[in-house]
Amino acid sequence: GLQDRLQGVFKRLKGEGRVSEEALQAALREIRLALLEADVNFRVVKSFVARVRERSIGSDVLESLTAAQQVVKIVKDELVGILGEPGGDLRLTGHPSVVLLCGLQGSGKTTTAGKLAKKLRESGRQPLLVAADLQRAAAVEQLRQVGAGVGVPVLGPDDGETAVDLATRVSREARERGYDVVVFDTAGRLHIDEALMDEIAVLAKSLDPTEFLFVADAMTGQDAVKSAGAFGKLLPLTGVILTKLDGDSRGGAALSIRSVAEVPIRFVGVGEKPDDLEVFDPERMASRILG
Amino acid sequence: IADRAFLDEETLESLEEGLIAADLGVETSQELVESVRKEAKRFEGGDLSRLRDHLADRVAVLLLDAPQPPARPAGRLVTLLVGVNGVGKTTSAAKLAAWHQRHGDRVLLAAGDTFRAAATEQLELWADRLDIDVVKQKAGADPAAVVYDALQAGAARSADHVIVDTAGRLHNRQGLMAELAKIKRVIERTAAGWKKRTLLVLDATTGQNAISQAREFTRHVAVDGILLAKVDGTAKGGVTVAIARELRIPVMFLGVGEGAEDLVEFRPREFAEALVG
Ligand SMILES: Nc1nc2c(ncn2[C@@H]2O[C@H](COP(=O)(O)OP(=O)(O)OP(=O)(O)O)[C@@H](O)[C@H]2O)c(=O)[nH]1
Ligand SMILES: Nc1nc2c(ncn2[C@@H]2O[C@H](COP(=O)(O)OP(=O)(O)OP(=O)(O)O)[C@@H](O)[C@H]2O)c(=O)[nH]1
Ligand SMILES: [Mg+2]
Ligand SMILES: [Mg+2]
Repeated sequence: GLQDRLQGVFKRLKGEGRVSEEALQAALREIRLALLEADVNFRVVKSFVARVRERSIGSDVLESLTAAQQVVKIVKDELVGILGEPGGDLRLTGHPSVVLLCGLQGSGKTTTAGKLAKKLRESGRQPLLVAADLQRAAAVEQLRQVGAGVGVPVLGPDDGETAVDLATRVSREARERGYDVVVFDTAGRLHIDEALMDEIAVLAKSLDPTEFLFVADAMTGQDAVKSAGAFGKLLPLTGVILTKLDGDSRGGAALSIRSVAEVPIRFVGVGEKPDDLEVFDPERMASRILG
Repeated sequence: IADRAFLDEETLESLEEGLIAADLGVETSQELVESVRKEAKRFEGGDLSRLRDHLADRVAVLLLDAPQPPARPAGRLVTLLVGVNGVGKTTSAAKLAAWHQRHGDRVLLAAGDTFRAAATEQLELWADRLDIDVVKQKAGADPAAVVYDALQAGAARSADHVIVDTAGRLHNRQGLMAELAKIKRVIERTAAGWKKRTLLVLDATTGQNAISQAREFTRHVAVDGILLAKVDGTAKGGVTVAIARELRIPVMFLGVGEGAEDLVEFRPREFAEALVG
């Protein structure tokens, strides 16, 4: 992996004991390459490599016999530093508390809504799923089936109701019927679709969610900074859920998203079944990104 | 890269970054910039749009390395749509059906995703909107059985084109890839006289993992072409250049929205220009 590549670089260019500027440059190029191959956004890579350079020069790591190993450790530490804290439980305050999901088309929101609902039910809560995707063919039916699969009731829209009408109705009905958490599924949308970004901003204002989670696909490439950046800028997000980590993508999008959306990654999706949700582990993510 | 009209290292570097930003990947981007560097003298003092044009030409050349089969081959056709989860297969199946229908073809849809919640319902709704027949079975049925039924129905009803939707599956799941290979074998046995094509649906927002997807899917079911969906977003789908280069698989269609009409045929030069930006 990266360590072998760096060993190669230092062996070739290390000369008498001291690692030359040339060797350091070559090492930084390998690190840049590894991160770009992992789909980390090129601007995020640039500033990341600059920081690794600072730390490597500032220490006596480059003098050491195990320079390659030490530089990899610096890279990994920096990655973990940016990726942030391990994910934890959902924050649930409010009667009922609302967990609102958003994201691009096909990222895994509806499936993740089911996973979160199951988790909440198993932790002793009374969750209600809300099918607020009025756009996609059979979206409400999909959430109904997902809800049935995890034993959680699903509230769908009445004829002619908009997502915002539904939101208003839900807050009242949930309280009346004794639900203490509402998990709100929404339609996939592009960050450049002004009308739909406005719609979800209005929805969030009306629901005042304690968790507003951006559901993103782990195989996203360079575009992750654009989409996550826009969602983070326009909406009061509280976290990110990264899906499809059971695939073999390196997941560099995690670093890009964390850098621009400025909210923590809370959970990761690791499969299609309702149990396939794990708490985010920055150490594991860092190792995966480095390949 | 503003109006700089000479090829210094900084200009070349920002050209490379522009290609990387479009998901062409480091290797392909470096190769393209190298080919431009070699001709640096030609562009010294010239205007930058000529340099961009030249770069677009070189990208188009890479794309044309994967020759495009006809979008609408003559004779009866079976199209198999495959790909990982959530990329746009079902919606693309509907769009492709609409596209062929507009060209006068008699189309039949096969609801080959018997696994995911409401997958059949989703395709049925589209079929209903387009007034196209759909062959389906109960949830949990063997997808190969649905495909077999659809091909028999297609033959009986004199369909020109049977479009098969399949369940999303990650390419590193051996069992699911084996299931897909079986579906393809059923198509080959049952639609012996028909033209057949397998289209890999890729999400334009996907990064370098798309190469791994293309490699694995084609290893199991010989992919003939790519349908690149969600190009109406900001992602440019440059990874298809690397796929054309490495695997010789051409892009055939672009998905440009969520409606039935939002499908266009792939035009390499146009796409190359959009990538170079
Ligand atoms: N392998 C895998 N598949 C997943 C994961 N999360 C979701 N999926 C699958 O990804 C596909 C898309 O999931 P959906 O839940 O429909 O995505 P969505 O964001 O609701 O889609 P839209 O509503 O159309 O925007 C489905 O096939 C899911 O089963 C995951 O963590 N791993
Ligand atoms: N903006 C945009 N959205 C698209 C496009 N194609 C598909 N979508 C959306 O992407 C989401 C997923 O589409 P599906 O057709 O369900 O994807 P799929 O590959 O069949 O998903 P699975 O069967 O769950 O694997 C839906 O919300 C579609 O409306 C496109 O070209 N542009
Ligand atoms: Mg959904
Ligand atoms: Mg589908």
